[in-house]
Amino acid sequence: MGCITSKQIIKHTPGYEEPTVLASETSFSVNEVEALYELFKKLSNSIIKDGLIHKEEFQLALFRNSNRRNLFADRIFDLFDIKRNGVIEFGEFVRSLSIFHPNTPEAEKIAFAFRLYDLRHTGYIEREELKEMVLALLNESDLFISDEFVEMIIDETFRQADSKGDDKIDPEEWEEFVKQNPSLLKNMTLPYLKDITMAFPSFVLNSEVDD
Amino acid sequence: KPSLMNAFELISTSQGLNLGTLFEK
Repeated sequence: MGCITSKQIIKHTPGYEEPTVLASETSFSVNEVEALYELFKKLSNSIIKDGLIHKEEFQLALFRNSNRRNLFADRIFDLFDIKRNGVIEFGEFVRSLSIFHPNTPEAEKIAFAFRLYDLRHTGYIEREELKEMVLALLNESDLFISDEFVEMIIDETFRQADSKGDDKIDPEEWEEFVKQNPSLLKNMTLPYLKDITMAFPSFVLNSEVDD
Repeated sequence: KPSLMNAFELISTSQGLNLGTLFEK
């Protein structure tokens, strides 16, 4: 065992941000951000060891298979990739995961879910987008349902959610719909995030050392 | 009269939306 000197230089990954800054902007405490850094390092070095989460690494973590494509995983990855440069940096990872924290206000979760389902970034969830998502889900689940039945499900969903009757769901209608169907938000909360410091303890020896 | 399951309920079952697996060791 070597000894740790007070002058040890800590090398962080590109895109690293200070835990105190991230904690001040998110639902996480400083300790939780440090624990998330441990998880981030693991995910971001699983295939390409550059300290950034690439799409294949995200797929590997979600599905145990780096080649498994999935419409919804792609959407999540794109929303986490705030700078839209094809990788998820540490700050993006923490800010995005914060949406899923149990203490984050519901309004943020509702808005995130809307962006997730607005596949073409039009500001609305349209019938075609909803159908594309239903078909993707059915395909992923190896379920075979007739096109007629899929259309019935879409019609029924729009009957409930599209209160203005213009064949698209706007953010206001979405908010109302989610309030009537709160189970739609269950994916937007990860209880794990409350226990993250136990799952990924960061040994705070690596606190920044002042000169 | 029972209503059809809404599409978003179906979609929310996708594994691609289950980020909990990120935390599994």
